[in-house]
Amino acid sequence: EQLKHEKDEL
Amino acid sequence: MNFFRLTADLMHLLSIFVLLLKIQKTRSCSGISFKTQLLYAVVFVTRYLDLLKWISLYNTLMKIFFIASSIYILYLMKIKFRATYDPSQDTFRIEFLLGACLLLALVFNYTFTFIEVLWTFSIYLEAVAILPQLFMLSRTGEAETITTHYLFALGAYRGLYLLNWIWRFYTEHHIDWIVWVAGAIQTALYSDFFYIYYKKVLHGQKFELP
Repeated sequence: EQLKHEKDEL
Repeated sequence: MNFFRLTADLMHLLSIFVLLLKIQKTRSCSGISFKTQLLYAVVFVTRYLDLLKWISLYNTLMKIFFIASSIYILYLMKIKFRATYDPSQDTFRIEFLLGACLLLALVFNYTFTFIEVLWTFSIYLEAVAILPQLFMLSRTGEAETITTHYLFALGAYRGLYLLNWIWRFYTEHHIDWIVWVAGAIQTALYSDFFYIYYKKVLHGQKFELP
């Protein structure tokens, strides 16, 4: 599982 | 960026403009919970500690707008239109929300660092920040129509983010459990409000609790 949480959302 | 996310962000912007319009037009902040607005200011300040990290012009401008407008609203409520704010209607205990969200952020986070824990805290806090406002609404039992438009836009913003996450899951395999769970709870909190808004306000009636 890829924990991809780049903070690109507001 | 996709259609749902862009529309969601625009609804979020719209909600803030509607709130500012309500305060400026009626020259009053009656019916608005200062506590909810305070929590939103805390949410934006703690979430956007990465303000200087470049993602896009859109991202940076929106962050600046959300921080600045939330603090401006606090100024309007606490200083400019202070006389129109009735603290006896705004009695929700936010200490519990702040404490519980901080505790949850310390336990359930992606990485145990200062910035990351505060970011997680802001996500949890945003999910429940509307509670003082909804509590105030349930106490007074009615609301000005423009205030309900504000709440609708704010709720729609979160609802649209749910669609955005579903979209991103299928198109980018984007996964973010913390944001998903908090966002789902946040949207669910609006369900009663949405129902009454649909039943009454959209049919030209005043917003009144049954």
